[in-house]
Amino acid sequence: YPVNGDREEEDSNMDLVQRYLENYYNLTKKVENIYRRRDSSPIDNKIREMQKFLGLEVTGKLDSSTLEMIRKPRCGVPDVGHFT
Amino acid sequence: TFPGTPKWSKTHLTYRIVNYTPDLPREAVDAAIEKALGVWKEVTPLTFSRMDEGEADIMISFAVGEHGDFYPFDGPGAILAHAYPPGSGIHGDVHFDDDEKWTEKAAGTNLFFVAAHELGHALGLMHSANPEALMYPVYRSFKDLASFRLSQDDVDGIQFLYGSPTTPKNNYVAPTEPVPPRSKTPAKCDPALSFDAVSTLRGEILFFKDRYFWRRSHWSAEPGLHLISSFWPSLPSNLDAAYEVSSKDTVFVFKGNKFWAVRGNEVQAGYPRNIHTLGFPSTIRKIDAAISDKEQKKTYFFVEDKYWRFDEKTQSMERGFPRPIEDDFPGVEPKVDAVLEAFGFLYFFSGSSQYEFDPNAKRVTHIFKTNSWLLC
Repeated sequence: YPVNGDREEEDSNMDLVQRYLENYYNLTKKVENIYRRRDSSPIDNKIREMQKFLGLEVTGKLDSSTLEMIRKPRCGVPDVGHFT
Repeated sequence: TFPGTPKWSKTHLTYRIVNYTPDLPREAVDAAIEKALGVWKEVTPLTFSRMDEGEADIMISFAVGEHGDFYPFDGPGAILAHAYPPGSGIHGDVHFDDDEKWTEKAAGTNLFFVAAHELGHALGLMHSANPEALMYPVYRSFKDLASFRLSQDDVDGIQFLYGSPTTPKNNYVAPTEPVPPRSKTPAKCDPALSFDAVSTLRGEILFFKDRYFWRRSHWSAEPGLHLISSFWPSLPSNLDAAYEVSSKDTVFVFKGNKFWAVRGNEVQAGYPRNIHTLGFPSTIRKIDAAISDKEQKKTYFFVEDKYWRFDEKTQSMERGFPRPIEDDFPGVEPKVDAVLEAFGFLYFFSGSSQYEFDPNAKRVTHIFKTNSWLLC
């Protein structure tokens, strides 16, 4: 019985959304671990920005519809900002 | 637009297809790219010509993984393609991920749709937050390829950068290769304005012209111009006829031998149908105009110099028809573009003229310019 199964899935989803926000919403890479350890609000704000842009319900949380949208095929050009 | 609003400073651009995907025949790739460029060409003064070698403004290539721009592709799914805003060098270029399965059809990843989107970037458009827009970043599959149209958001964006198509170019015909006429935004006060079709819709009046329609409502004195595709993405442009059956809250629109039923902004399932299912003989290829009499529950179809009457209750064409238009609507031009019922009169539109017909007196009472309804 995988005791940490839910936690692993949560981490994997979090990695996925962070990469998405870095690629398309100008989330700064170097501070990602600080966000994850100490303060999740910058990432929540970026999730909100992404949800608003893509026409999802704005919750600031990594809900199922947000995850589903992240997994859809898309154009590689950022939605916010520019190629960096 | 991209930060800094980069755009091409010229209106004639070159493109080159550097390599091809093995998923499709070369001709299919060429056709998809040409069609995708045509989407933007239709609504701007931009023109494009193809180069087979050398550096073109827009270099189009297929690649997998890392491909020289530090933005590697990621295998099947996720990132499908990317493109760079206008400028020199890599700018203006379009890259497709060749780990995708590129198709010509609605299934899989349709090359035309992705190319049209990426070329939007190459011309200076950034992503749109409007889910109806071609420039929305997430790929959607389209059931009906033939019905693809730009959204108003896309048109507004590209015309912000480059303006509308210019008239002289529309009429320009190259000596060796004819350029098909393009659809420009119609001018409501053009004295030569004619309508393709006119219909009521829930108390409003819609005047169809090319890819657009004017919407005259009680809520706004000024008629608003909209793209047909922004309300009904699957409907064609250049309609032939339209009429409302208010008891069914349905507008029927006609083009060629097909017709569609729309309720509000939804095209009803099961359409388009063939006009011959209404009882027209096979010799009838298109309808010129139509109007429904809600009191008698009859619909009148005008075809060339004759008209037919359809019984909405029995859903059948009535016997004794067609009849000559001039016999029952004396004074009306035999070729009718559109017809509208208002204030107890029938308004027949024919070219730039409009005939107000009193059905009780059986005579034309006034002749107006067609665009009088648009407050011109």
